[in-house]
This record gives sequence, structure tokens and C-alpha cells, in this order.
Amino acid sequence: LPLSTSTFDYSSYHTLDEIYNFMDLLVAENPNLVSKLEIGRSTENRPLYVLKFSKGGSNRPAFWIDTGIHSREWVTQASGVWFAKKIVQDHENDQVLASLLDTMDIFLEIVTNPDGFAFTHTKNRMWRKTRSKHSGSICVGVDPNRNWDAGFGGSGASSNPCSETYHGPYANSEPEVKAIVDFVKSHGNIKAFVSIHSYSQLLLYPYGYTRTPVPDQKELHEISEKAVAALTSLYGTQYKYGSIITTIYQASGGTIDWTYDQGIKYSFTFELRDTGRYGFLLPAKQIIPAAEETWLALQVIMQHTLDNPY
Amino acid sequence: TETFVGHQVLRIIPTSDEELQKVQELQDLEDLQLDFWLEPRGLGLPVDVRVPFPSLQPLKVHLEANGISYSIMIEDVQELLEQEQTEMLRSSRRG
Repeated sequence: LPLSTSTFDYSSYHTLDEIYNFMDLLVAENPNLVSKLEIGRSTENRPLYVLKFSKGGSNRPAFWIDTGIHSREWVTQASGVWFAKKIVQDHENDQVLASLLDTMDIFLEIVTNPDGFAFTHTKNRMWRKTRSKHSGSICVGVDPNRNWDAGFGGSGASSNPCSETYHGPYANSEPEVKAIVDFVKSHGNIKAFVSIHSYSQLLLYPYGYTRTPVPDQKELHEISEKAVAALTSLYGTQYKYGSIITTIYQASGGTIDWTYDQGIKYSFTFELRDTGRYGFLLPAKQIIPAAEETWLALQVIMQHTLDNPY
Repeated sequence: TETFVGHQVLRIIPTSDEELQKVQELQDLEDLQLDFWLEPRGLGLPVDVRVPFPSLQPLKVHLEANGISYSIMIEDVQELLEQEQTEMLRSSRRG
């Protein structure tokens, strides 16, 4: 295992243990900025870790980022590791980051579905869901992006436990989802929520479960336009943006529909690279470019959140 | 560990409502064990589907019989997985 986050290889994919070790190194190297919270336990009793970046204060407004909720989307967990190091490296010299951290905290959950992620490394690289076993179903796992209490069980999710988009027996049945729900509710002051997936190069905002536009549609669309322009400016990666239901399809029980309905106005989902050559098997040499371009888009959302307190 | 020797990922871009409908119907053919990496979303939007080796021929015949064109995005999934594993091992040795 690397001895410091400076020798960690950000241009490679890593196992769950290596990522958890990275987190501990980052906390140990930056005790005045980074701490590690355990917000719950997964179905197979793995800890659900969230990194907190804070310059102090208590219960300050916060910016949430999660990666890896669909375990096979490896470029997202790898990007999450890169974001964590970037925040530490730039928290004083980057104007957006420095000003955000002056008044807000950042929460980053890198491995949101550890059971599924461990399974992709050991048994089935293509695994997407959680690893829960619910009575009455012959198949394992629930799609953690269909399990939220927002249009739960509606069309755009499957009631078939063997489907990749199985919504689960009831909303928040998955401990990985429930842990975030409880954290968001108990914190009560999260102002932006970004859930990162791959692939197909999209920046999406609510809703997915209904065609009714969100009240803040105009603002979210404008933010998306600026964020995508920033992302594309680095390597020319083309993104589409819009609401989930108009840009891809109807999806019920989705993360950011729930967070938006909790009052977190700046709720977004990214679908990172690939354009259609490798799919989920994006070569490791594309991790850093994908993370770098995504970071530019995240900074646009951070700046807007900072400039528009609510 | 599950292996994916001979699995291919096909890319289908439905260009008509009828084609989109046909592709959506594939999602119900459970015995083909198709894994939709990108689900059918709309006209002109790619559908990427991982096809286990035993289902390759039947699916290709079905698509061609319905005049639905497709391309092969990944010739052999297992080959890419092995490259990925090799790369990870190389990195951990570098570390």
C-alpha cells in the first residue's frame, strides 16, 4: 500500500481496501481539513465512509458529492479519489475552492456501494446493484438509484428482482441509500448534491420520475449549460444536459429527485465518459482526464451555490 | 469469478419508432441474458448491450431479420477485462 497520497497512483483503478487506505492517509496528512465519517454499514456490514472537508464551524452549509453508487462504473470511484486529493491540494490557492470552504463544508462519499464494488473486483466485474437479499426474490441486489423515496416504484424502475433496475421491496430498503437519507436529514443544511455515474456524458437535473418540470428548471438548465461549457473546454469532451426524463428516459426512485424534493435545489447527476468505445471498461489512462474535466464542471456548480445562498 | 469470454457489446442506434420498439422488446427476452449498458432512450440515442456468447447468433439474426443495424463496440469483453487487470497489477507493482 502506498505510504502517502503523493505516491498513490491516480491513473489506475484500485480495490476497496486500497481506496479505504487512501482515505486514511489523506486524513492523517491533513488533520485540520479532512475527517472521515462513518454514516452507516452496507448489507454485508462494510463501513460507509464519507470524507468531510471543513475549515471549522459547525453544521455549516454543505456541498455533497458521491461516486460509485453503481459499482461497475469504476471511473467514478477513481474520479472521487482524484477529487479528494484535488480539494486538499488546492484548498488554499484555488479561488473557488478557498472561498467555498471559507463558508461551506464539502462531503465526498467515494465508494457509495462498497459491497457491489468489492464484488466487481472479486466475482463479477459487471455488477451494478447492491448485494442485498430480500425474502421472496431469487436474485440478489437492488438498483440503488431506483430505491429512493421519490416516485418510488413508478415506471422507470423494475419490480423484477432479477432486473438491473429493480427498485427493491420498499423505498430506502438498501442500507447504502438509507445511510445517506439519514445523513442528509440529520445534517439539514446541504445546499448542493451531486451524484456521479458513468457512462454517456450527460449532466442531468431533476426530475426523472415525472414530466413536470422542477420549479427551478430555468436556473438548473443555465447552471448546466455553463458547467458543460467548462467541462468541454478542457479536452473537447461533448456532453448533453437537461432533466433526466427529457434527456434520457423516465427513471423513478432516483437519488437527485429525492434530494431536490428535500429542498436541495442544486441537485445534479453526471454521467461521465465514455462516448461508446469502452463503456464501463474505460481504460485507466482516461481516469485523470475524465476527473479533470468533471472537476471544472463541479467548480461551476460550487461557485453558483456559493453566489446564490438560499 | 465470472468470465466474459466471447461476450460482445453491440451498439444499436434506433432510427425509427418501430426500431425503438423492437429494441425495447429485447429487454423482456430474459433467456438471452442481455445486459443493457445503455438502455433504449429515444431515437438517435445509442443503446449498448452486452451479449453473452450463446445469445450472439440468435440476437444478430433477430436484428438483421428486423432490418435493425448494429455495430460491434467491444469484440470480446473478457479481453478488455484482462487488459484492465494487467494494468492494475502493473500499477500496484509500480506502487
